[in-house]
Amino acid sequence: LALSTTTFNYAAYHTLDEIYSFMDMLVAENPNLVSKLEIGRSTEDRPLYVLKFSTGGTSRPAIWIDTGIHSREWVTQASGVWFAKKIVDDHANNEGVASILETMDIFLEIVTNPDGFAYTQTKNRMWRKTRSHHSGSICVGVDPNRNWDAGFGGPGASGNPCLETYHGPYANSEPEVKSIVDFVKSHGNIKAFVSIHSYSQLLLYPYGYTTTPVPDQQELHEISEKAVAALSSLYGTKYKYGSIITTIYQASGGTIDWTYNQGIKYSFTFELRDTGLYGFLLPAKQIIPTAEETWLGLKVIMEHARDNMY
Amino acid sequence: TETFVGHQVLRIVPSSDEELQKVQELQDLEHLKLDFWLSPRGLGYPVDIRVPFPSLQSVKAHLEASGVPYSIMIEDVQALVDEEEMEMLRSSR
Repeated sequence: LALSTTTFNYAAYHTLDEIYSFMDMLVAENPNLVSKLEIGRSTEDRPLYVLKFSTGGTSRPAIWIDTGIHSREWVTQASGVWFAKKIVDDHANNEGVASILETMDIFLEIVTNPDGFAYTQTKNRMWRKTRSHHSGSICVGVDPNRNWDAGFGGPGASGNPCLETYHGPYANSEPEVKSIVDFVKSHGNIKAFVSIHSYSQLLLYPYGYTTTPVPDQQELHEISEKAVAALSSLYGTKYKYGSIITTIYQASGGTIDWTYNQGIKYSFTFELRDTGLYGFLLPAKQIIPTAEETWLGLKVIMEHARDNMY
Repeated sequence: TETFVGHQVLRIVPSSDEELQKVQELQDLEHLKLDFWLSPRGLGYPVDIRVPFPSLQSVKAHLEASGVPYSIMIEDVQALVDEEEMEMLRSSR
């Protein structure tokens, strides 16, 4: 295992244990900035860890970022690891997001679906869902991005437990989802929520379950335009942006539809590289450039949230 | 452990409603065990399907018989999975 977060290899995919060990190293190296919260346990009783980056205060307005909710989208967990180190480095060098940390906290859940992630590394690299078993079905797992209480069970998800977009027996049936729901409700002061997926190179905002535009559509569209411009400025990676339902397809029970309906105005989903050469099997050498460019887009969203407190 | 030897990822970009419908028909054929990496969403949008080797012939026949053009995005999924695994081993070493 790497001796420190400086020697950690960010240009490679890592096992669940290596990522857990990275988190512990980051906390140990930065006790005044980083802490590790356990917000729940997965179906197979793995801890659901969230890194908290805070320079003080209590219940400050906060930004939430999660990666890996679909376990096979490995470039997202790998980017999450890079983001964690970037936040620490920015703070140490008093640049980038350091100014955000003066007034806001950042929560980062790197392995949002640990059971699925472990399964991709041991049994089936193409596994997407959770690993829950629900009575009456031989098939395993629920799509954790169809299990939220926002248009739950509507068109854009499946009631068939054997399909990849199975919404589950009821909203929040998955502990990986329920834990975030409970955390968001108990924290009560999250101002921006970004859930990161791959692939397709898209920046999306609500809604996915209905064609009704969100009240803040104009503002979210403008933020997306700026964020995509910043992202593309680094390597020219082309992104499209828009609401979920108009940009990709109808999807019900999705994460950011629920967070937006909770009042978290700045709710976004990224679909990272690529647009279909490698798809979920993106080569490790693209991890760092993907994380670097995504970070520029994320920063636009975070800075907008900081400067437009509501 | 699940292996993907001979699995291919096909890319289809439906350019007509008929083509879109032919692709959507595939979604209902559960016995083919197709894994839609990108689901059908509309004309001009790519649909990526991981096709297990045993289903490859019939899927390609279905598409060709319907005149639906497709390309092969990934020739052999297992080869990429092996490469990725090798990379991880190398890095951890």
